[in-house]
Amino acid sequence: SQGQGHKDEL
Amino acid sequence: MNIFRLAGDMTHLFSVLVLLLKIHTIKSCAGISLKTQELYALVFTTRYLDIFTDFISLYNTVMKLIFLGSSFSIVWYIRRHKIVRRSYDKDQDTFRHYFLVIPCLVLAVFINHKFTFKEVMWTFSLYLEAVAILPQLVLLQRTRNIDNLTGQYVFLLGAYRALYILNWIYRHFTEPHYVHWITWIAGVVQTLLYADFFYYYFQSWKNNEKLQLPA
Repeated sequence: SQGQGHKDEL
Repeated sequence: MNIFRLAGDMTHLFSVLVLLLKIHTIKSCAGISLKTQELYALVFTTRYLDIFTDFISLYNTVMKLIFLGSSFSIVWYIRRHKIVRRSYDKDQDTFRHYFLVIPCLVLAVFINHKFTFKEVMWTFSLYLEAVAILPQLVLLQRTRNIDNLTGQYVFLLGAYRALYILNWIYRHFTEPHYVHWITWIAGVVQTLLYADFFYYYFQSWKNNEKLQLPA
């Protein structure tokens, strides 16, 4: 999903 | 994970370690803005709400714990440590938290990717991180004398987000539909806020003279 894109970053 | 992001995370890690080292070894926080440190503790708290719910990788979790632990221990040192607190310049570090927190919160409520508590908190942490350095930059301009460690700390902090921008550009070209304009804009604003500091930092380094910010 849209939000998922950055959740792997700090 | 790409080299830009790894370099960014390591630069960010190094910046907090430089600050912790400075405070812990010379037992002084001269020139350090407690306001900025408290804002960073808030940034990490609202950014890592999913630390126990969404496991991404060991690296991710360990780094989150390090950033949370270091930011809160720096705040503790400046507020509570009987020696360090004496070197805190509270008369000069007068930037009002709410001047930054309230606008970022309002903005996050209206401009976000998804209107859920976690997503709004995460967006808030992005906006807040972009401006959290302001009290520190104001303090540096007021106190005018910047000791090397503090200068290096601010420089590394600015460099980490600049490396993240390279990471976003890299991911944009290597991953399909990887566009998050909120993160990009917040990251660019954050890096631009450091731009004038970078300029004076490089000037002082090139001319091999003490770092002075114009009043």
